[in-house]
Amino acid sequence: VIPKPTLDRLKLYHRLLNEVEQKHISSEEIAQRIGTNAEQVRKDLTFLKTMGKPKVGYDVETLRQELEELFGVKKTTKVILVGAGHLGNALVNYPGFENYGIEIVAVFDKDPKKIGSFIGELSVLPMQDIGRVVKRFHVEIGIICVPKESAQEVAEILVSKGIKGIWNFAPTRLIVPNDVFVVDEDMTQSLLTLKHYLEIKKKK
Amino acid sequence: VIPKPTLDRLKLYHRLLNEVEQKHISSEEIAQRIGTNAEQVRKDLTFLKTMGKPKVGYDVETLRQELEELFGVKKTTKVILVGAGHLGNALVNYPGFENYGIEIVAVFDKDPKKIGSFIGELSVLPMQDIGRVVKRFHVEIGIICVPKESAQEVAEILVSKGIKGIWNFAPTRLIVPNDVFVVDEDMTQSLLTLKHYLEIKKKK
Ligand SMILES: NC(=O)c1ccc[n+]([C@@H]2O[C@H](COP(=O)([O-])OP(=O)(O)OC[C@H]3O[C@@H](n4cnc5c(N)ncnc54)[C@H](O)[C@@H]3O)[C@@H](O)[C@H]2O)c1
Ligand SMILES: NC(=O)c1ccc[n+]([C@@H]2O[C@H](COP(=O)([O-])OP(=O)(O)OC[C@H]3O[C@@H](n4cnc5c(N)ncnc54)[C@H](O)[C@@H]3O)[C@@H](O)[C@H]2O)c1
Repeated sequence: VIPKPTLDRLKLYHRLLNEVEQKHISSEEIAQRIGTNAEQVRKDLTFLKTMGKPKVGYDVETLRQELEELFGVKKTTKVILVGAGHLGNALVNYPGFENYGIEIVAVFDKDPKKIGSFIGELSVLPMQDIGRVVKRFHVEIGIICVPKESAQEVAEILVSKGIKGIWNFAPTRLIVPNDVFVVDEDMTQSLLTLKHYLEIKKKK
Repeated sequence: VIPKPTLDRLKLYHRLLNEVEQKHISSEEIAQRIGTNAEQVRKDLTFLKTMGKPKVGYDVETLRQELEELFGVKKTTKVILVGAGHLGNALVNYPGFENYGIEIVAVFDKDPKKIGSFIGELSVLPMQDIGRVVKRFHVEIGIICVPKESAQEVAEILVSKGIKGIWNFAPTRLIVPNDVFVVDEDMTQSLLTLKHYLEIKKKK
């Protein structure tokens, strides 16, 4: 298994390779444009089969293809989202997911006023439809965008319908069976990093 | 400077220490509850002054205090947000920021229909008020929640008003002077990690 910090960096390399025009790229150039060091880049790329050639670097197209395969870009993963509130709306409308083969196929909410309304091209469905949609689209991942008081209850519904991966935005720790993966999204991480770097700059 | 992956883990330790009741905690217990290994925990905590005692572990209160100091929790950082759309609404309403001394003091938008409306307790202000608010509250960080076509233009406005740190949600690379820090938020990272782990599980 590739460690998460390495996966995160590989994803940045993939985004960079999509932007460059040249045929080859060196680990020095990748490092400089991403803001890391060449040794880290070489270490990360040892998880892949593509080798760099001395003095020439890595073949951009080969490396890009291999990274797309790693991230399963060609293979679309169907995802459902629960909670058609502000965050749910922002995620459904976000074009960035399609580039990585992630497709939000349905949105659910418990509020009768929201059911039947549209977010982008999806109409908001009632919670009792989750089972039917998970079976029809072979959905494996659910995104939780409900208030923290409702998150555990929603997680249990998703697991009972066969969901194996949960992306959780609610600020609470979910209790799920061992065979279910949960990734907690905590957007405060980035703000704390910014705050920390600005503090250090002031001390210099 | 503490590397970002270490900062992210230290933040998870801080969250855990806020939840436990006991007086001491071992690196093994922290590792087990966070999902990492005890060696990594000990390595991370060497960035701090608090030492663990053999057989006893770390003093929970001392460690918690020191982490709060590191993250500047007691010292409030004032932040402004541009783009009162879906994502802007979700961020302004999110209670998680207050716990880390981060306060969103104002929200701005260019859409005349949104100016004067309320998000939580904040009323949406016009873009020309940014200079006045940054001076009055000594704001250092701006959050960009506008479509990618407007992001660079908004970044230039923020930098011209003295903002030194930008948290960017728009899927585009911002060009800013060297003394301005930008953290790009890419929420697809977590979904790709989930997708990758589910793929691996299937192969086993
Ligand atoms: N992790 C982060 O960094 C971060 C940032 C912003 C928001 N959030 C969190 O994301 C979540 C959503 O935030 P928001 O601003 O979109 O909230 P919101 O109130 O706008 O939306 C919540 C939606 O969930 C629905 N809902 C509530 N209980 C439900 C249930 N039992 N079943 C189905 N639907 C239910 C509501 O009807 C509503 O449409 C919150 O938990 C918030 O704390 C997290
Ligand atoms: N990084 C991620 O993982 C992620 C996830 C979701 C959304 N996003 C991004 O976040 C951004 C906001 O998404 P959203 O769903 O809230 O969009 P939205 O359309 O709901 O909101 C955008 C807001 O920005 C305002 N705006 C547009 N141009 C402006 C300008 N020049 N100056 C000031 N205000 C301006 C609009 O009036 C609107 O209120 C988008 O760029 C989207 O792609 C990123």
